[in-house]
Amino acid sequence: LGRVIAVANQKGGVGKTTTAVNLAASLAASERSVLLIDMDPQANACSGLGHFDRESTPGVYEVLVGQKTLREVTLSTATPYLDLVPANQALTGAEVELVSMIARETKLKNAIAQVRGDYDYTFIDCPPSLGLLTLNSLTAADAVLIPIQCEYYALEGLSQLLNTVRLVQRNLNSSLEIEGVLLTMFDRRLNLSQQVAEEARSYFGSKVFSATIPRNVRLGEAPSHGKPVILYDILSPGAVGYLKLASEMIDREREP
Amino acid sequence: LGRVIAVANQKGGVGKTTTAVNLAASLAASERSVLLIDMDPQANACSGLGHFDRESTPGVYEVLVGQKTLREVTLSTATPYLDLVPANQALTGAEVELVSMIARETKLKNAIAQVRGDYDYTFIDCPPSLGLLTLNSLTAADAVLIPIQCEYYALEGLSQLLNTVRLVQRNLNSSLEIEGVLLTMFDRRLNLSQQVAEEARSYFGSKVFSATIPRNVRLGEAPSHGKPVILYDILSPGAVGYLKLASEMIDREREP
Ligand SMILES: Nc1ncnc2c1ncn2[C@@H]1O[C@H](COP(=O)(O)OP(=O)(O)OP(=O)(O)O)[C@@H](O)[C@H]1O
Ligand SMILES: Nc1ncnc2c1ncn2[C@@H]1O[C@H](COP(=O)(O)OP(=O)(O)OP(=O)(O)O)[C@@H](O)[C@H]1O
Ligand SMILES: [Mg+2]
Ligand SMILES: [Mg+2]
Repeated sequence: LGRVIAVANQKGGVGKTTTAVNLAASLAASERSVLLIDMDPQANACSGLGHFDRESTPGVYEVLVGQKTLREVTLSTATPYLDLVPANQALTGAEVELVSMIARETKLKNAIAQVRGDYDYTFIDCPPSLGLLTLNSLTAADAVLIPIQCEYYALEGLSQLLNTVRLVQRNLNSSLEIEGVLLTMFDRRLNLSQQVAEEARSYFGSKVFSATIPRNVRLGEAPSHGKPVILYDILSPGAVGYLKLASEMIDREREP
Repeated sequence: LGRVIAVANQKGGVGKTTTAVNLAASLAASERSVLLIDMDPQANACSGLGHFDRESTPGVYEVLVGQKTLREVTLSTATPYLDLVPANQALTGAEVELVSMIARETKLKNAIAQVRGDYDYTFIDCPPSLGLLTLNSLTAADAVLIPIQCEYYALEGLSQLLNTVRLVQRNLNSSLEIEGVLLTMFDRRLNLSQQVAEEARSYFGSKVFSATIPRNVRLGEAPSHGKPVILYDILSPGAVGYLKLASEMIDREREP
């Protein structure tokens, strides 16, 4: 009843937000009910879903500090079956504020417990760091989806990320699994892309989704229109990649 | 004597490390003495300069917590005139450790004061966040160089970054300036690139460097060989872009 998936990787710009927004929208298009929580102070997932009016709306910050419940800050979006918990500027200060709170790592987990039954999938878009916002997300999640950009630097941070996942499994959330590893911005014309993809597959084996997301400018254009790519250009290679990923996730639903 | 420049932008993957490494190497090639400080726990600037053995070497973490001086952790690199202060895994925990220290924002500034006279330029590669590691860097710097990827999401975070720069100017470092804004991963075939570049120029005016860095796979390949791009492929568009940027910086040296 309702799977919670954190989309995380402390390396910047690897496609976390693009994956969270477009996978959530693709699953919603297949009539799964989906919630997207934006845990990144940059609030890119908000604009990816057309929610530009961030500063005047309460969001996940107010939930973390106990001023609001998740239900109170949840918004519907232009995509049916897809709801959003927005981020706002106050979230920038949350990392420092959380440090001295009791049970600081489980604030999000406790908040999500009240709503997880309402959704088939809850995705959490994480910021590019391994701080308390990402720790809260990993503690609240059933599994972590790791986007890996097909670039050299993107491979380097993986051991730190896996160390953090292990730390969370041991101390905060023993049931956390790896949902899968997603290769993003893959350009089959470049040796670099091919090499990094090969290395990721030999490192992660069957954990690598068979769906691979190609580099496709439509994925970069869609957020400027406030739309997921399946509403902006459903025939584009980027949209097809995320629809394939969604159907791979749905196929997994049936596995015992 | 000696200019300290932080390379910062909380948006992930915009080319901070690529800029810090390649601009530092290009200035060193013009016989300026340069120091590069890696303030990112991912330690990508280290591998970009061929320093792969990070975990057994003390680095900037030991400096921030007062165990070592900057001079003690400084390494020479394969590029003449270019020295490196490495990052290591311990830096991941530094943000939380710094929170409760006295004068936590000025640790780096005090450390740099002892060595700034030894170098013409000191660059600081920042992590993708506005936390205490970036605050330390902005407090220690004379100026901030802001790489902007030619993508929609990259424009969104600029107001938060400028707010933080203003906060630092008012409370921690009144002489902090904007060194310039650098357009990165520019692809002249894409409308998106052209639009973002136009918007950045209308927002920042003459602060935008005339040198623009094109999207060029050689910039992504060079770090896997542990070399700056001018040592890996000096004729590539990426290398030419950073050499032009270096000469623009050198031209500014002569301005009163
Ligand atoms: N497959 C793709 N093809 C082309 N562009 C892409 C693709 N995936 C993402 N992008 C673009 O690349 C940039 C980085 O992606 P995105 O912002 O989703 O990464 P992120 O990991 O969320 O970044 P951050 O670390 O800042 O949170 C964005 O401008 C996005 O539009
Ligand atoms: N002009 C360019 N052309 C092609 N690839 C580039 C260019 N600049 C950077 N890259 C590649 O894009 C990725 C992101 O760049 P880089 O790691 O320098 O960004 P960053 O801002 O330092 O990221 P982070 O936020 O994680 O610190 C890297 O894999 C890098 O090799
Ligand atoms: Mg993001
Ligand atoms: Mg970097």
